[in-house]
Amino acid sequence: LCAAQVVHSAGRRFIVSPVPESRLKDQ
Amino acid sequence: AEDTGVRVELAEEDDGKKAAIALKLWVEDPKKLKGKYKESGAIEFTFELEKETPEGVAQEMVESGFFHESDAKIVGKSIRDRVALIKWRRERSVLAGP
Repeated sequence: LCAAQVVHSAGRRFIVSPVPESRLKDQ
Repeated sequence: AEDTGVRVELAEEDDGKKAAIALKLWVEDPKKLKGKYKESGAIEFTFELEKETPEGVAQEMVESGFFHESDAKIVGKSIRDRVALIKWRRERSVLAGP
């Protein structure tokens, strides 16, 4: 798994992490 | 709530008191989006219940490159639905008392 990625936008912090496959549709 | 293809859930349990809640958003069904979607994973962010608007956060996600401009509305709606549910739950727990 990839490590979480942090994206900053106008003072906000978005933390991006992989979605477990079980949470996706049509997989 | 309507199935928008974009799922929004609480990233941590809501204690009913915090002004800012942690939410997690991910795309369940990319076919429901209008613009081209680049798989980026689940996006975790905080949302100020009284200060912010779901549409404003959706726009920030567009500006950060997570979504295409044409999907800002659908992302905003998905956040709005979840926030409405959280607010409703909070109101209900206040009415129910301690």
